[in-house]
Amino acid sequence: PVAKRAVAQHDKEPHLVSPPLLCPGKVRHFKI
Amino acid sequence: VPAAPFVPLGCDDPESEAAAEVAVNYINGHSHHGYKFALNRIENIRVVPQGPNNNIMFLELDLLETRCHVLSPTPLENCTVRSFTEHAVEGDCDIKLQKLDGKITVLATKCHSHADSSEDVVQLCPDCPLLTSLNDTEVTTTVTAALNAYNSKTAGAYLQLLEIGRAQIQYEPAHIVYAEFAVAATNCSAEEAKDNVEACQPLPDDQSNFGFCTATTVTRPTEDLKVDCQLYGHQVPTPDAPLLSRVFQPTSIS
Repeated sequence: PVAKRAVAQHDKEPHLVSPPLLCPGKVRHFKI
Repeated sequence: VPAAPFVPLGCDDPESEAAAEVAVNYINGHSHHGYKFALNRIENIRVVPQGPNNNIMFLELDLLETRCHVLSPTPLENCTVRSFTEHAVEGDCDIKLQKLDGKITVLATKCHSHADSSEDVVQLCPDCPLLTSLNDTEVTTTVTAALNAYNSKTAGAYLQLLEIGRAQIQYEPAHIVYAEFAVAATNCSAEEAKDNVEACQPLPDDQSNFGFCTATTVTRPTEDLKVDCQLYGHQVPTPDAPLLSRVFQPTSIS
């Protein structure tokens, strides 16, 4: 018998969500 | 007691912004040429703990040129950042700071500035005049003519050129040369300078003895020269404004 391997479902598991991006910060005027 | 876990700083954290403010003020305060720069973005921050309440911080900042010359007494928060269509100039800075017992001091800075690419400006604004070389003949001719015109028609101290800060040339539909330059007041009157300009010496190195001028010459279709100068020592406080937001009293000659 062939068993399917379990695959992590990143989008369905909140604890695996990427941490917020720390840098760069916000653009205050405009970006050249 | 176990040490608190080290939490990396985000670029928009208040502590990072406080460090950036100290750094920008330091950079502007130690610059003797060109314009004041304002913070545009904190690109990166790295904190290296040294001990209790003692951190070294490495900051990468993206700055933008303002309209205030470094000699201007106008506080940075009142200085307008130059728009993209003015052909903006960007500053990239690496700064090393120390935060000791909550006090931030700058240990080292390294900055490079560069104008936005002409292609980018033309692409978004085909009619916008581009920055040109400060030693362009048309620019130096405009500045000399403007300063001569100002000195010859204004009573008071004879003004000497300190530096040209910016220049733009527009070719169509009219040929226009625009330049900005810093000036220093001398111990001569304009009349005295006519006889022996070499004898005129700049007044003491005080902010009130400096000024800033803009000059525009039109050579086509008709000829015209316009110069405006603001002397930092001739600021007139407005009656209902606090001292820090007082306005300049410009002198304009056409």
